[in-house]
Amino acid sequence: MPKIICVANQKGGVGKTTTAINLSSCIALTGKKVLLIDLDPQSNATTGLGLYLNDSQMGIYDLIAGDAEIEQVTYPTAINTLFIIPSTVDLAGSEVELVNQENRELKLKKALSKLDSRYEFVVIDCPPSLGLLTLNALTACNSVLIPTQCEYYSMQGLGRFIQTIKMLKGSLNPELKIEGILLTMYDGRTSLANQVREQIRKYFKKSLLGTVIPRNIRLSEAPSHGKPIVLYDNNSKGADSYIELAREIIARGKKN
Amino acid sequence: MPKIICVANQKGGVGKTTTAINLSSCIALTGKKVLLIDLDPQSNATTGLGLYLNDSQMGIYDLIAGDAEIEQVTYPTAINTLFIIPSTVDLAGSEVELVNQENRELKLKKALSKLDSRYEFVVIDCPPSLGLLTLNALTACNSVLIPTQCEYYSMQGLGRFIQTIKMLKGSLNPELKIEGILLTMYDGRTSLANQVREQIRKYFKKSLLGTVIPRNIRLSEAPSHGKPIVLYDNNSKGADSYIELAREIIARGKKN
Ligand SMILES: Nc1ncnc2c1ncn2[C@@H]1O[C@H](COP(=O)(O)OP(=O)(O)OP(=O)(O)O)[C@@H](O)[C@H]1O
Ligand SMILES: Nc1ncnc2c1ncn2[C@@H]1O[C@H](COP(=O)(O)OP(=O)(O)OP(=O)(O)O)[C@@H](O)[C@H]1O
Ligand SMILES: [Mg+2]
Ligand SMILES: [Mg+2]
Repeated sequence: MPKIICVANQKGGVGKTTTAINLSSCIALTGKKVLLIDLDPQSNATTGLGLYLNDSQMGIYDLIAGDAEIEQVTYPTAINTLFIIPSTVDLAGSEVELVNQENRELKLKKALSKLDSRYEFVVIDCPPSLGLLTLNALTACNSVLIPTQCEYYSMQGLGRFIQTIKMLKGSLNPELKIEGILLTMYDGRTSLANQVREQIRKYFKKSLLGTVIPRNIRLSEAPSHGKPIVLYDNNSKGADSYIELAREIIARGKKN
Repeated sequence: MPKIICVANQKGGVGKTTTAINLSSCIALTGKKVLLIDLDPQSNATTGLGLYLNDSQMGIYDLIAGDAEIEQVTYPTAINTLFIIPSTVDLAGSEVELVNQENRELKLKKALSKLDSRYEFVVIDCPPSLGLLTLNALTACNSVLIPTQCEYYSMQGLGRFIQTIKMLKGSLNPELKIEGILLTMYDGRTSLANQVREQIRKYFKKSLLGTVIPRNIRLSEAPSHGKPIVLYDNNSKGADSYIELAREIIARGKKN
């Protein structure tokens, strides 16, 4: 069975999509078969890889609703070992639709139980909320990667988010682990970033990942070209940091 | 009746809370009575103004649920013409609770109908989603202010968000207008920011506000001191830009 990592944080704009796209790409470039799932109605991970669907093409909504099999919603990408299940516009209405259904938090987990065993990693990009889509991801995954900016509001929400994960561990997903806290858009020149980094290191030392993603303009340019950073600018600091992250996550995978 | 402005955008991390806190503060400092409502379960606008509630204190959840009157959930701030209805932890569960209720989108509008007529402006900070909390805000307000970063993912979501506003205008809130699109965290030195700014100017010219908020580290430091920018560092570019925005919004208020 593949290792399923959910990239989540209720705080908005902390680099969830950027991390989901570039971590999955960098792991795939080591030769492992990887599946990226876009579970955000904004469909940023889908367009960030240059995929535009027409109304008749199906995606993650159809899989969760039970209207399609995995093969019908899985699309290839520019990297031959990376595949994506995209988000479509109808995903926006799914949270309200799910509320009154039986086992509403288990829909994704059930759908992924039939996944091809040749996948070694699955990475799920989540919306900035704790609604039923994110709950589905937290129930289906083995671990959760929490990107966070070195800013006050991001730090504030971290403690509460981790509490929520611990609560889910006791109910919906007993094997849920924290893969790690990832510092993103880090700019070491500002005292705020260093203060926040120290605070996170103090309170969440065990969970903090070694890799730190620097603020790097090439990372925010890449999505407008529909490419992960390693295909857009392989020599950038952004590419280096996500290659390092992929190495760290693969090495942890062996231990857990 | 006061002018009710909702600060919303499904995209996360675009500066909704920073705009809600600093716009409401700067309008209040001109002597007008202003109410800030924190409708985000993350409660960033609440802590960004240095307000920490204990479990027995009530907030926006209790107002929407009909368990409290407006006076019981309204708190003073460091600015004597600015008041806040804070968010509390129980707001997180409200979207699921609201789904099966009648007139679920009208709860906030109904609660605000009894508001003290001495308020001249109400500013509502929304979570990064299009769930029932944001829908309540879009139904209760006169206009919506849409902060957006000059980045690819923010630009992508703008068109779809504006479509959603137009749809609501036809159904839940016929008088809903777009107050304007506000460019935030703008860094004119990057070509990406200038390209995106040009695109937004091309497609959304009528809605683009004149004021542009620059990236300014003092804006992200202020919340850790529980102060709006004008009380934390009144000489910063951040303070200047929000004072300018307040002037622009007040001037528009007279016309609409
Ligand atoms: N390390 C970085 N350096 C510079 N820009 C970055 C970096 N990481 C992400 N960005 C940019 O910052 C913005 C926010 O990142 P992103 O959209 O990935 O966050 P998110 O958490 O997925 O947001 P949402 O909460 O809306 O889903 C994007 O415009 C992205 O291009
Ligand atoms: N003009 C600015 N310059 C520098 N930093 C800023 C600016 N505006 C906001 N920030 C910082 O950027 C981060 C995102 O801003 P903010 O939290 O206000 O966005 P938001 O849209 O409310 O996020 P969410 O989607 O999570 O509600 C915060 O850490 C904030 O302090
Ligand atoms: Mg995202
Ligand atoms: Mg906010």
